[in-house]
Amino acid sequence: MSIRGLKKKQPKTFKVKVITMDAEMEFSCEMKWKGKDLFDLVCRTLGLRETWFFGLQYTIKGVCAWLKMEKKVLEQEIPKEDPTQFRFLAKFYPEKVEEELLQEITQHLFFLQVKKQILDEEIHCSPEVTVLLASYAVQAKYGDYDPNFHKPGFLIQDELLPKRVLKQYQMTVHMWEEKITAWYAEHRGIARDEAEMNYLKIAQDLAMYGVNYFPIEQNKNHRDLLLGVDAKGIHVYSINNRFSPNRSFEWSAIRNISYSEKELTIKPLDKKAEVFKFFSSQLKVNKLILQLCIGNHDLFMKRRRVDSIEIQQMKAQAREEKARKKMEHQRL
Amino acid sequence: NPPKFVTYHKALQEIRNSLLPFANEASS
Repeated sequence: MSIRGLKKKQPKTFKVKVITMDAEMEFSCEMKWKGKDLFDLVCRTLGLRETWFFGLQYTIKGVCAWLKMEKKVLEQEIPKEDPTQFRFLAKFYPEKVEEELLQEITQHLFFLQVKKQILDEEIHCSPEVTVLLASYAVQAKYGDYDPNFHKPGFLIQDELLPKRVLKQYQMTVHMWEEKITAWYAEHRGIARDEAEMNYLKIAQDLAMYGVNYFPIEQNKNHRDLLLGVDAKGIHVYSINNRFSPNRSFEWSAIRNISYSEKELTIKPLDKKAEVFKFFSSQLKVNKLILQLCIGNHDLFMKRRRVDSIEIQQMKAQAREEKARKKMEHQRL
Repeated sequence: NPPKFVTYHKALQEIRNSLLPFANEASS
């Protein structure tokens, strides 16, 4: 066959760049690929099996969107750039990290994402909790504390605390390092995956953890509100209080969620209860809210059913792996 | 000596207390 013939046979491709929390990857995608084809390729490359928490995110006209799985990549409203960039991120959060995150890679990606959200102050965190979290992050990165090796200044390059916390105290970089190191030294013997899991176990109790917030308006009196969607349900907050919702609808108590143009309607299971209607800023945002509701609701229901064979196998594998690691760690 | 890591809440209390003397007036 001639070179020309070979060339003709090759399918047309386009390039994408996928950015994870700690790596960048480039892929050649076939023009006909659906979102799922690209997503599966990324998951296979990462060795990730707990795929249901994740998605490929992009930004279009200032709004965050997630690549749809069942639609062709090129038929979606993605940015016109070469290569097209996607962020591989957790889209849904577990209700209990210690029970649901099985693979080490899944835990690690969650750890990195939540740590960034805390440092970027997207999740509010008190100063004392940030110090404790920082000590686990240091244990995960540096292993056991060794004063001969971890000399003063060893944390100078690490971003460990949110800027807001640093500003709250008259403390030098070295004083912070000393404080964090004192707690870091307490974690001796904890392996990297355990330290990251301890970090997540603390972070999951923070009020803003795992909540996607959207500004909304209620039709009645046009008060500005925030809608929060998370693993447990839908919450309504005052615009200046993202910590405690005024009202919550657990997934099991919701009959139906629907939208038309900018209006979204939540119908509670209890037919006597008031139907909650509100407006979001754009149709696109409504679609995103609904997407997050459907995904979170599905996971909520899945958690309350018997584990699939795949999950049972993964749980057994995770248990074995943990036991093996613990033994190896103790032996060392 | 590093503080003893007893329980989560005790740890938080200890950190809070140790930070207190350094709090800026506006945030204390």
